[in-house]
Amino acid sequence: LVGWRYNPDDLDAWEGLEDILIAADCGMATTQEVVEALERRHPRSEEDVSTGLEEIVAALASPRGEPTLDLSARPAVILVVGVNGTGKTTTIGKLASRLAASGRSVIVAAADTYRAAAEEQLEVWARRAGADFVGSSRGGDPAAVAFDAIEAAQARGRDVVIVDTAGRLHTQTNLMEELAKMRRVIAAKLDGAPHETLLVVDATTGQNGVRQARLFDEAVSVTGVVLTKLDGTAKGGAVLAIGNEVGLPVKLVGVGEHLDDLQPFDARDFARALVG
Amino acid sequence: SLSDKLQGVLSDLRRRGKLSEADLKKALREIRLALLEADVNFRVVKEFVARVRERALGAEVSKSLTPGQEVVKIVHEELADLMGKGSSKLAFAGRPPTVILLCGLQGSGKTTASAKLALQLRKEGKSPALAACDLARPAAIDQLEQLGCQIQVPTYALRGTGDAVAAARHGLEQARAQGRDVLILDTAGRLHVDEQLMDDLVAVRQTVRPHDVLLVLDAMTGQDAVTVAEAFARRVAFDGVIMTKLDGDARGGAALSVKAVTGVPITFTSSGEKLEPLEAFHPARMASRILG
Ligand SMILES: Nc1nc2c(ncn2[C@@H]2O[C@H](COP(=O)(O)OP(=O)(O)OP(=O)(O)O)[C@@H](O)[C@H]2O)c(=O)[nH]1
Ligand SMILES: Nc1nc2c(ncn2[C@@H]2O[C@H](COP(=O)(O)OP(=O)(O)OP(=O)(O)O)[C@@H](O)[C@H]2O)c(=O)[nH]1
Ligand SMILES: [Mg+2]
Ligand SMILES: [Mg+2]
Repeated sequence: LVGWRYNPDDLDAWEGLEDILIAADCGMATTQEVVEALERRHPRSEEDVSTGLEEIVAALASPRGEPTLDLSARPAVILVVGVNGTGKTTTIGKLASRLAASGRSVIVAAADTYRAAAEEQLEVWARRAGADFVGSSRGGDPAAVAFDAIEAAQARGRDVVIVDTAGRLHTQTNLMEELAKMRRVIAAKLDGAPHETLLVVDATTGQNGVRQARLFDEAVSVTGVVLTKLDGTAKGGAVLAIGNEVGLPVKLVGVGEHLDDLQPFDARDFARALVG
Repeated sequence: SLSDKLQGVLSDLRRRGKLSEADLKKALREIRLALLEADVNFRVVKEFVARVRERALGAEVSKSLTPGQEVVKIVHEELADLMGKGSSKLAFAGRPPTVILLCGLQGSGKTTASAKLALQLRKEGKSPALAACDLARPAAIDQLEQLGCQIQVPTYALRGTGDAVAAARHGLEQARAQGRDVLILDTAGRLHVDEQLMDDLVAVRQTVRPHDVLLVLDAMTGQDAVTVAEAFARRVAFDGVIMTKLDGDARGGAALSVKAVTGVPITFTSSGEKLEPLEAFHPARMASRILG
């Protein structure tokens, strides 16, 4: 912790810690929880404070232990959702590339049939990642694209299907229902699918992140969070509240705009960066 | 709501007749919580609460029959006052074309806002054009061209190059050649800490000499809004802000943070993906939204 001078009676130091957590978008409630958890450990040194914070923060960000992707099914279906502009399409390109590098064959499904040039954008990423591409005509039924992609994966023997969806605000009930319908179509098409439903969250997001997580989880049962744009200065502290209040683990982290800018989530590294 | 909380905290003030230090502390704490919950930057919150504290110690509160309401009124006034200062209108050129440059972080809504702005100006009787200067994002040019097509506004693009300055210059030449009176340049999303991309943006700015530089900011942006705004202000001196995605339930505290720290007012807001005109900024409305 840069500049931390630990002294249990130093109220300024505790306020300084609060400021660090709030500045990282942890929000007041989570900040208080972290500070109380640290107090209960009775830290005696700067070392105790750093280690304590790392452990507390890491635990909040990964509420279910090891955050791995379940790719045991064949094809394994990954549904990618989130509000507008968070990085879903780009993340899919990166993820497809990672999976291909680990020897898996991938199909990406362009189920954003609404936004201008959404399919063209995903198609470029598919090409870069060496993945097959399944789309439809613009304005077509998004659920049908997901269905077609799973069908194609079964026919061609592909290992993974990643479904891209249109950005939508969690407050748009009709669009959230559209997403719930897509999930039902996927589940009807393939038992157990979607095996992963990833909510893509922008690291610059403030307290609204928890609202997003709650409503998307209610609509489609989210299995993990992808935290993007962590290469900026935002710390992504909203994922602590998301983990703590909604129970969603962070599984992947986006750190740039290129094909290889996706990393598995490391809770300790994240905690260190957050309080450092 | 904050209003209810403040009424509760200061409910028996009327009986006791004056505002005690304890009462004030409780009230200020509620205000601080509301603003932090709304994503206002924590340093901006500290300064704002200090300002409210000063006014709350005055006669208007202690003499009031409803001190809670009085404090709420002060908070609303201070907030709306802060947000509303300064002109938030577009500047138009004496000799066309007026050049408007949009910039901001990745995914904030620049491309969509460029098209909405073009549509709005077209409806106001101007003859706008769009210039696609994002040469990095896959299908970025396609996206702007498709939007331009939907609103019947010409879109200038330069394919086969990664040079944003060349694309910007090309757009300006085309706008002049075709007698368009406004040129709106859409640029690639970029991080304020990416030196190369910030240099690029400065180079584009120097090439087209815009009359308006607008920072496009997502309403759900949290504490980082200050760092981003300061960096963009330092490098490209934006003179207006477009806050997007206000159709969601993000409180939009970043609007206050950016205004407080850079002094730049919000010019327009965007509340939807559909191509319709942007909305003019309403300081009092934004203040209510932020306060919850
Ligand atoms: N710096 C940075 N930029 C990113 C990252 N992930 C995505 N982006 C950028 O964010 C912008 C939006 O990405 P998209 O993939 O189009 O986001 P989306 O969620 O699919 O957007 P919609 O489909 O319109 O809702 C693009 O400019 C991406 O290059 C990241 O990890 N770091
Ligand atoms: N709900 C809502 N969505 C919006 C609004 N403005 C933009 N969007 C959506 O946000 C997403 C990103 O918009 P873009 O215009 O592509 O953002 P951008 O800043 O150009 O992105 P980059 O070029 O990658 O940096 C798209 O899905 C848009 O449709 C808005 O006011 N409300
Ligand atoms: Mg997308
Ligand atoms: Mg764009």
